Amino acid sequence: ATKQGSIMSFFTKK
Amino acid sequence: MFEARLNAATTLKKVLDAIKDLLNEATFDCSDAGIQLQAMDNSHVSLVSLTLRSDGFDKFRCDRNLSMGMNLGSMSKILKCANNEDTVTMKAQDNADTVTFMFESQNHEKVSDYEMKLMNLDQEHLGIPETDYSCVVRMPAMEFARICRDLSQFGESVIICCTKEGVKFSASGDVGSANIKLAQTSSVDKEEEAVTIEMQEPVSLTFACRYLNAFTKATPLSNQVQLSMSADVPLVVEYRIPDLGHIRYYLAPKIEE
Repeated sequence: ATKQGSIMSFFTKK
Repeated sequence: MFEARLNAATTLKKVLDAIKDLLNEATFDCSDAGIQLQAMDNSHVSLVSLTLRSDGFDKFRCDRNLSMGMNLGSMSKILKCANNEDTVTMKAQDNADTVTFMFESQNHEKVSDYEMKLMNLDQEHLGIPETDYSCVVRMPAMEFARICRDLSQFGESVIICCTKEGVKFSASGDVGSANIKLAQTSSVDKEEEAVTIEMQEPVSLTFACRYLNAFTKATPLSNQVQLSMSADVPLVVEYRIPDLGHIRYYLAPKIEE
C-alpha cells in the first residue's frame, strides 16, 4: 500500500 | 498603479481554467517583472507555480509591488463575461482593495468593466530547491492528458517508470491493470508531436491520478508538457505558455507504507 505525502515536507518555508 | 493588458482574453481564461480546480483562492503577486502566483491545493499535496512575464503582456505597468488575493470562483464568473477575442485589462490602484477587469470588443464598440473585491490571504511561500532531475520527459500535452484520463479508470494511482528506452505509465485496481508505453520518437515532422527523454538514472514513482488529471486542465495552454522526475522528490509537470511564461505543478509522490 502507498500513502500520499504532503508537498510541504519537500520544500522549505520562505 | 497596476495595469496589465492582453490582446485576447482567451489566454487569461485558459490560465484560470488551469488553476481553478486545484485552488479556491490565490494571491497574484505583481511586480515590474510580471505576475507570479504560488499556492498549494487545499490538501497540501500539490503546489501550483504560475509565472506571467511582463514582456508577454501587450501593456504592463506596475509602479509598486502589489499582492492581490483573489477568489478564483469569482474571477471565473467575471472572465466568463469576456469573449475570447476581447482585449482584457486588469487594473488596480496602489493599496487598493479591488481589482478591475475591463473587456473591450475587437471593434471597440463594446466596453465592459467588472470590479472584484480582493481578499487578504495568508500566504505561505515555499522555497523550491534547484534540482537536477534523473529523468525529463517531453511529450505532446494532449497525449499526457489522454493517458491520465485513460488510466484513472483503473486505479487511484499511476506509476510512472522512465528508462532510456521509454516511459511507461501503469495503473491497477479492481478491473485489472493497464500499461501505456511511449518510446522516444525517432523522427517527427512537427516538433510538438515529439516524445523526448533525457535520462541520467531510471526512475519509478507513484502519483495520485486525481492531481495529474487536475494538472491536465492546462493542456490548452501548450502543445507540449514536460515531466521532471527524481526518486523521492516531487514530480514537476510544466506547461510553457508561448511568449508569456509557464505554469508548473509540483506533486508529492506516494510512498510505500
